[in-house]
Amino acid sequence: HASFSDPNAIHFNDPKWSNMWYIHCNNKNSRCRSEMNILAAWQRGYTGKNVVVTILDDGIERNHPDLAQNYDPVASYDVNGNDHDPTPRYDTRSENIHGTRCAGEVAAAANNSHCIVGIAYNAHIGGIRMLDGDVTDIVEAKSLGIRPDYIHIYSASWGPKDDGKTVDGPGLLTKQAFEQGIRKGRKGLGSIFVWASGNGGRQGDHCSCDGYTSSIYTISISSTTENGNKPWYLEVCSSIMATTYSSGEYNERRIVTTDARQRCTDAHTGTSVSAPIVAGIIALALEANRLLTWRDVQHLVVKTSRPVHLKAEDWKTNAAGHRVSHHYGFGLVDADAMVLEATKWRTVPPQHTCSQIAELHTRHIFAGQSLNSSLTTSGCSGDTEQHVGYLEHVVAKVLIVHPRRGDLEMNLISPSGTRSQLLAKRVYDSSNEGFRNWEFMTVHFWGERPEGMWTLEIIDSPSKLRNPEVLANLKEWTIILYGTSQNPQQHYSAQQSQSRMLVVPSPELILEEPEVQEEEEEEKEEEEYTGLCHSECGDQGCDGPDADHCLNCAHFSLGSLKSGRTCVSHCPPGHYGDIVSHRCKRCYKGCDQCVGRSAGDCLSCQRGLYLNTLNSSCINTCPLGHFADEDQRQCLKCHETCTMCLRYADRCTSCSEGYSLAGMTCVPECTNGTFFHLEEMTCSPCHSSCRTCTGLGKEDCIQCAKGYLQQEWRCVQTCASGYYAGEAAGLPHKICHRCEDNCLCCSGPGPTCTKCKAGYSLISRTCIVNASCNNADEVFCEMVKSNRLCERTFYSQFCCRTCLMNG
Amino acid sequence: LSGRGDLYTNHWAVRIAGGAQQADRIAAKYGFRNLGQIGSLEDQYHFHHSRVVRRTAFSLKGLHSFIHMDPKVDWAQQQVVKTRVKR
Repeated sequence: HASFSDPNAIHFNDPKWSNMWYIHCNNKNSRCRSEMNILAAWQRGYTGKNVVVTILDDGIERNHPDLAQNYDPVASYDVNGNDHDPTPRYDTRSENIHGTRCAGEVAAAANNSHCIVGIAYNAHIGGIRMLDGDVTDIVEAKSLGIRPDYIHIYSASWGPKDDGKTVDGPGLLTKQAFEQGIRKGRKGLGSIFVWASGNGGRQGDHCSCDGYTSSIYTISISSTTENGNKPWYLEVCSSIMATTYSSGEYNERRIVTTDARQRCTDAHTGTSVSAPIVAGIIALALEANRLLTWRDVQHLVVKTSRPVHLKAEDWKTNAAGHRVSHHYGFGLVDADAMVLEATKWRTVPPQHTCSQIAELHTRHIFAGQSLNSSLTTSGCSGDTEQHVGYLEHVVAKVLIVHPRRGDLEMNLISPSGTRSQLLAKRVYDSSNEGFRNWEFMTVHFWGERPEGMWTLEIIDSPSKLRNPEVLANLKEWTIILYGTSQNPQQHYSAQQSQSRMLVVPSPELILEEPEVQEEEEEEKEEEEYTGLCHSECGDQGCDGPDADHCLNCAHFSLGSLKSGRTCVSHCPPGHYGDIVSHRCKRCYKGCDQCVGRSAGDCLSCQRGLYLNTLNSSCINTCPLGHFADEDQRQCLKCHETCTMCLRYADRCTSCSEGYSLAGMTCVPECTNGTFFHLEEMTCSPCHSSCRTCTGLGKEDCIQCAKGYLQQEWRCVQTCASGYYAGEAAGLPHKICHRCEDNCLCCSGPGPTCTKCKAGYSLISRTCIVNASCNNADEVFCEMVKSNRLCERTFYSQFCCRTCLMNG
Repeated sequence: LSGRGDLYTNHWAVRIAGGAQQADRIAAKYGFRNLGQIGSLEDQYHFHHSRVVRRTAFSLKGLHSFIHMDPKVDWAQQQVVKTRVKR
């Protein structure tokens, strides 16, 4: 642990720490750029502990000295190789370095004299190798669906081509995987998907044509340079939510991270840098509050990100007061604000969806002109299940026939007049496919009211001559409003006022010291009054009918001569009745009720502060082992199994010795071979094949028992046919690896087959289909034989077996 | 891959109700190998056909193509290679 009391005093011994300008300001002779406030979040004690992040990419170098400590094999898989080891394939062109670079940004270990410090340097980091091979819908769906109850955050820094003429996104299976992750991941709280917004290093593209970043389920992250400029590679679009620093011009500082082959690098660039940074920051926020749902996280990003010095000509304030831009979304992320808000966050109201198809009057879009199509909505106010009163994401699903798609620009204008550009012209896109129900998503209307008229504006400005007879046609467009029926802002503001109370700028301003004031008062004589006195007046009478005319008080006097004194039956909050002087005296600062003026005399505290029962004082942060009870405004003890808890005694965030965290409950650490059965509240034995497990079933093993091997997701005593037993890095047991195709028995990877499936013959230890091919003529077989093609699987279908058998 | 149309692989995504054994039977029937369920997507299976060429510019037809017409198959899709660039 480094001493955090003075941020500038923090120093890790990692060699590249001094280059991490985007985290600290230690380098006095250049401008401080630590507005992402990552250090401040660490200062609050959040470093990503027990949060699991995985990188979907081309692999992760799990034995990199800066990654090994936090590497988590359970959060890793190799979809390309179909095994549990995501180590990248090393080749001369260093193609597969990307995943390792991303991983370091998230969770490189701190203070270990290696390379850098990750944003969440105590988080678990895994890798899913899925880019180093044919990427198909199945590959992506599998990757996004790996261990959704174990992995909290998936970070991806890839997407469709950015050639300015591609319109592509997740396939059918991958969309289902997204929805499944959102619905069921993290035991129903929803998996968190962070995506690098759509740059790729070429010009003339618009990231609305990238279906991953345009999904409402992904948090799309943009980049800015050290000086707040738009990087040359950046694409703009309306789905960007927030921004981090990344590489810029040659004279601007860069981001440093781990590199393959156990190295460090500052060559990691583009928005590939930004997604992992935000994944790390969200890990800090999840550590602060495990109960954040996927939408809570997005609301947090919207609420805490801000423009700071980011330069963009299109910054605007939407009708809910959010500053937003097509370049940077809601602005630069703020880790400290995120974790602070997270600690007090209350889950936002449920998401509602309201969609409406526009009635089209005119459909033709004439070249060189624009077409406006409007629809009026009530936000489905008639249906309580669908009613959207406050917006989150807005999607315009558009079906357009057009001879040259790239000539189109589209804008969506909300009833409040906010204008969001859904698509910009793309001069390279000469496709005549139009848009087939493509979903353009914008976050620019976040927090606005949806009721009223929405207008889709389509501008057609040909960049080349077109055949005037071929008309463009708006076939259909649907608006889909996502949001809440209640105002999440109220939810915010309740916390806002609290947070304002919690963060009191200068206590002297608000609460004066009582003794000093009162000793200075003198009483003045009044002229004669003969009417009735107020009931609170004492035996010396009064000079008027009100309580402030009394000459002495029956119970207590409140106030001072200067501000006016009155008699009261009991003292107001923040005061106590001094029996001797019959005066209301102020309690110690922060106290709401007290029996004396010293700090230890408090009975209850003012809003935002909590009574520390250990010493009866009012504090804004409860001591360790206690939680702040909002109702009683007291620090109450956590459950004895917890060392730290949140909002309730049994909502634990860290556990006492001998207990471990399951969700937010501390359960007895069960010995190896057992797991804590939540329903029965006891340690129950794992399946006999498991050494450690998360449940009763055979599929719940985490590690296999002695003498067992892991095959797919189970533990078996012997590998099934078609598999061979092999070592598994990072695991105490062996794993059954798959033999080559069509092989039933093998002794290892590659051509080591000893027995083939029916219909295949074993030739030079590989299985060749033995279909007879009666149409192979002599010459052909001779060619095959002379070129020894039979030894290559691809040609084996040319009936090599027949030729060979014939000698 | 730039500048050309779809690239077809010898992998299929198939949706079959009735569990893994049913999927195995149907896979074997058309010469596929069932590589198991796709993540946690219920009834969605990953089939591989070793006798279909691994990458072609067009979708090869053959006995395996009849799987698309099998009454027990709700949905089947031959997988195409997607171009993905790192950001």
